[in-house]
Amino acid sequence: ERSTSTFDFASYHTIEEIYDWMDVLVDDHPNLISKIEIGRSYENRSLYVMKFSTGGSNRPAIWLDTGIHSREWITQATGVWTANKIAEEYGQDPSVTAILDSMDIFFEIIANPDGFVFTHSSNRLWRKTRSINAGSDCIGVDPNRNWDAGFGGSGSSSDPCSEIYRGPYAHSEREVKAIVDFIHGHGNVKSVISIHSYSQMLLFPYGYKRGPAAHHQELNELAKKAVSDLAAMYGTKYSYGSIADTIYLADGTTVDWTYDNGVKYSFTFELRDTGRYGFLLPSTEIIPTATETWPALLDIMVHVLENPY
Amino acid sequence: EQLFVGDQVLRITARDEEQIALLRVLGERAEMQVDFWRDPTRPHHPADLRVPFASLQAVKFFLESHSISYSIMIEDVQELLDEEKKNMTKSRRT
Repeated sequence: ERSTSTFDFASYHTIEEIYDWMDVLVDDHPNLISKIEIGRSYENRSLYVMKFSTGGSNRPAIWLDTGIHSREWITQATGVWTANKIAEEYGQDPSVTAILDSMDIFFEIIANPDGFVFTHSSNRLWRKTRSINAGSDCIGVDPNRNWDAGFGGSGSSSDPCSEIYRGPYAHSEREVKAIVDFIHGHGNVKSVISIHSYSQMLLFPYGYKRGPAAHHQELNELAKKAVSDLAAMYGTKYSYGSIADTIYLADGTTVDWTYDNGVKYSFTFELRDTGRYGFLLPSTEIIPTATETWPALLDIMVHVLENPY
Repeated sequence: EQLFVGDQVLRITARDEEQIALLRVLGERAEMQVDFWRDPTRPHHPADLRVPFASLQAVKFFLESHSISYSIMIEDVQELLDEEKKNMTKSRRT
């Protein structure tokens, strides 16, 4: 009999192992978790989302995703650990219980399956999707530059060979369009948290322009609390702020689009950077990284619960 | 499977905007085949650059000739990938 208790959260896994584990997690928590398919990738792989729900219909929801940049394996691994944590803490942790008694959580752990498979089979450093670009030998689009938010500006590239190639048009990538359609279709998503690595940052809109977002003050205060609680675990220090102010101008990003489409609590995490491995964090870093990220995620989700809009 | 034997990742610290601009120029030189893992954003913030083995000498010459300071963050990318694969196999066996 398969069980989540035999799954090694402190190791990296293939897509097959993670998809198998998803089924086992659903089996272990049939009244809380279901697995839905929100679309298909370019190479026709399922785009699976774990739905955490205790009932109701079309409840306010929180969206989480990991692995949109396929080579950042620490994010998919953190996603697996976090999904398991949510399942385990429901009914135990008062905050998680309160959140799930009123809201749903949708968690896409492998947001770029084609790229993820390619990192296992052919090129460990692959970041983009695997779509074919007409007229170019170069493959793939940066799925975090393909969103219809400031699309096509200076913070992305028009060169298909670039790692930040924006794609032929906004939402050209099926992996992106599936999330767009899901969020539009659901109509009641209150927070989007997109998890990347690395460089230890908690970011919020905007990336495509320098001006502050309408809710800058609130998002900034929330980010400040979240990074403080993250640092309390092992001392990992994050910077925080809007994308443009904290790193650089980046257009076509997930959280800019979600924010412009009414999702007020839109955040991007850039997970820990040990200064030695870049995104190639050894598997020994998985549990500490996921463990320190958890209180920050909880801060955001509790804030969303306590500040309905 | 693409291998990265001898590739290195350099952690580069630009001291001013001029050096940031030089790094961006370096990143766009197709023949170097370099890949910014962490983009050059502002002075005194680290930028991480993966450099294929074949371009190492040219890139280091470029950095040194412009007095751009750097350290080697990853000596050999492939070694790290081999270690990662070994650990996955071990875990699967367990």
